[in-house]
Amino acid sequence: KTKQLTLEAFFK
Amino acid sequence: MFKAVISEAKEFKKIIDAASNLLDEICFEVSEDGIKARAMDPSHVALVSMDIPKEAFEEYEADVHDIGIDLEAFKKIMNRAKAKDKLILELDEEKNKLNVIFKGTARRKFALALYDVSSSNLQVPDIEYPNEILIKAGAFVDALKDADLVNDHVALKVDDGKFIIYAKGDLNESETIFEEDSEDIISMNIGENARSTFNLEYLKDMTKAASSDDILKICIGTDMPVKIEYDIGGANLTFLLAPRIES
Repeated sequence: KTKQLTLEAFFK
Repeated sequence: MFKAVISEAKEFKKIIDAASNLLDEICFEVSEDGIKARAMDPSHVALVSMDIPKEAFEEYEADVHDIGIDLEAFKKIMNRAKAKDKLILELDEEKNKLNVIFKGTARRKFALALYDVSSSNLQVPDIEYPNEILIKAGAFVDALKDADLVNDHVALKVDDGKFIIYAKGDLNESETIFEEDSEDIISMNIGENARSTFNLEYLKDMTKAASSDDILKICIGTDMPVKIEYDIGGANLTFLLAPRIES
């Protein structure tokens, strides 16, 4: 099973 | 003021198509240098960034404005462009409309309502990628079509100097392997093996505006967003798509 990440996780 | 003349309406239509696949509305930030827009899709999975420098226009004159547009309405209007039409975009500040004018054998004008879409001040995050691949759009889109037969998500991989598009369904699998010397590959700048999984529908939407001979720049890492970049009609389009990860 995979889950979709959002882009916020990569905005730092 | 804002007025821009584009020699081929059809080229601009591609740009609007690319954005409207992912976004409902957009804010064009116009300035004397050209037009910029950055936005995330409603689920914050994908980011679209477009830069149309003033050099891409036949004529261009603007000062600073934010022009908020409903993309579905704009797309429908752009669908009415004919093959040899010029496109004139003109801001009517009094009536608060964007005039969209097709100039061919006749002059056809639409006045498009402006929306209060504030500019997002969103930047494309400066992510460092281990791998950068330049590939013909047609070849990549074909690989996505293969993957689409077996699942709704796909892995983009770099393995042993090869670029691999891999999908695995409950029963079936598909795999396309590009080696560095493939005619479809312009260049591969490989730093390390990598693998990230993505929603296929988004990838298809992001590459829909590219013609098969256009060159895509694809940046990938492991469990990182993919960055896909290409140029159409003098405009730069950049897309970022968040990965799916094992849960």
